[in-house]
Parts: sequence; structure tokens; C-alpha cells
Amino acid sequence: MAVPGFEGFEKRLELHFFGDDPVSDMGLRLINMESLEKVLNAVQCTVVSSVGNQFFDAYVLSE
Amino acid sequence: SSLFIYPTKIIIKTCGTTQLLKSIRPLIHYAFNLGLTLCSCRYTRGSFIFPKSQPSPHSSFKEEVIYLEETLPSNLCYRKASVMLSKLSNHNWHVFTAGDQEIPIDQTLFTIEVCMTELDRVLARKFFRRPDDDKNSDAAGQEMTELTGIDNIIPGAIICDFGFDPCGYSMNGIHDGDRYSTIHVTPEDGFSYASFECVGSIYDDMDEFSETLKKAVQVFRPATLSVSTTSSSHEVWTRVANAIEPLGFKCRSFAVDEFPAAGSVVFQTFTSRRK
Repeated sequence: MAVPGFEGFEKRLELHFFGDDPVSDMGLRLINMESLEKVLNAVQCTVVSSVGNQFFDAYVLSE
Repeated sequence: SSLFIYPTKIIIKTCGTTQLLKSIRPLIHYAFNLGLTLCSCRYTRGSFIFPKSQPSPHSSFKEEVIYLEETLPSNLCYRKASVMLSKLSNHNWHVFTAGDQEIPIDQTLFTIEVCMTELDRVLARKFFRRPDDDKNSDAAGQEMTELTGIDNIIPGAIICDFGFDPCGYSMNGIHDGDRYSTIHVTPEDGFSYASFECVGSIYDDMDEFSETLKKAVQVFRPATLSVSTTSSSHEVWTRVANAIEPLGFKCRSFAVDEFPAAGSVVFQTFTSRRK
């Protein structure tokens, strides 16, 4: 059987949250890197690069 | 692959054999600790090139939907799963949405997801690292961004790019404050693939949006592409077809469906007339 190549087609997940009394206006951006790494470990990828501004954070992931 | 974190929104997009849906439980947990509750979920993907290589819970769309149904909290009671078919074999669009009836969705925003296959071979070669290059992956990514014209797709965007070794490319763009764009490339001949995704508002300049889409497709000149638009506005998908067909593509299929907590999803496929 031929060895398959790399699967390019992505899976995409978008989650929205709300809070009557959130801890901060920063909301989910307060999730620390250690916790994010645990999430990404479950997915089986890691952060390789990042950038952010006052509105959101963007991470490039391995894979 | 990419991850975007806003104060009340997370978008995570991963390829390969990643187990994306396993992120849901821990994300709900960490959000709860911050006083936030999940109110909507949207999961989308195309047809895998190598479906038999996908691990659980991604071995089939049926398995993914079962996993989502079991993982999401009960307040997300409006749920729908659908496979939007195209006339092209292996180019179908899989959509699952779930929403809380109490929380309305923002109907001004739209999302465009472009999937391109059979990339132009000459253009795809630009996403291979040179064997003798001594650059780190950030510098290699920056070189690919400039060499391919990706930096001109959305002028003024802050770009975070990464050139994988020996080949492959990912970039995230930040522009106009809270907008993102992202590109991922697998350039190997035989299973070459590139994706482009961006968000916009129905109040944006639609001519500008069309130009952005054209420029993104021209970076790769694929033989086949599909475009999924999630929007409450009919103008967005119309603009997609009007932007892509003059580039030498013919629309092969069109499908539309309504989803709770997401709006209308329109899935269009195109093939190059040069093929």
C-alpha cells in the first residue's frame, strides 16, 4: 500500500462564549500558555509562532 | 495550523492527523474558570485527501458528529449536521453547528474558507525551503511571504509567518483591528493544497473583498478550488463567484443550507478552464 502524503485539508472549530460576570474584559485571552499547551497537546500540535494586538491573539501552530 | 483567541471567541484550524475536537472539553473548562460559558459551536471541514489516515474521533463525519453531540453542553440545543455535496468527487463540505437559543449570533460578520488543490507547480515550488538555506523558520516564512506576493493580499496587515522544513507554509494576518486572515500551504506535487480564510463585515467595501479573494487565488493558481461562505448576506457568495470566474474558473456546483447559530452556508466549487 502506498504511503499517503500529508493531509492538507483542515478541520476548523469556532467556539463562542458569553459571561454575565466574566473575570475580565480580556476574557479567553487570559488563558495562560501552560493551559493552552495542554489544549494543544490534546489536539497534537504546538505553538510555533505568535502575534497579537489589542483585540486578539494569533498563533501559528505546528502541522 | 492556526489558533485565534478573542475575549469571547476561539477559532482553531488544524490539518494533518490532528485531533481537533479533543480541544473542546479543556477549552470549556478553562473558559468556565474565567466566568465564560459556551454559547455556540461551528465545526467545518472539506473532504480529506487521505480519510483512512484520520484517527478517532475524525475517522468519519458520523464519528465527529457523535463526538460533538456527546461533548457539547445541553444549553447548545439547536444543532444541525450536514454534508454539502458538490459535483466534484471528494470535494464535499461538512458542517456541524450548535447554538444556545438565548444568545443571538452577530449577523454582520461573514467568514470565507477557500480550499485549493492541484496548485500550479511553479508557484508551489516557492513553498519549498532551499536545501542550503541556513534561515530559521521565521525568516524562511518571511521570504516565502514576500516571494509569493502573499504580503500584497491584504496591504498593511501584520503578518506572522512560518516556513516549515523541508516544505510547507503557514501565516496569520492581523488587519483592521479585530480581523484575521490565514493561509496554509502543503506544496508537494500529487497532494498539493492551500487554504485561505478571512473574515469580513457585510458593511465592508465589497470591491475590496473581491480583490483580496482574487489575489489570494492568484498566489496558487489551483486547478480546483472550493469556497465556503458563512453569512447572513447573499451579496457575499455572489461576489465570490464574480471574483473567481474571471480568473479562468468555471463554477461546477453550488449548494446552500441554513444552520442554527451560524446563518447561511454557501458552498461553491470551481475548476480551472485550463485543466
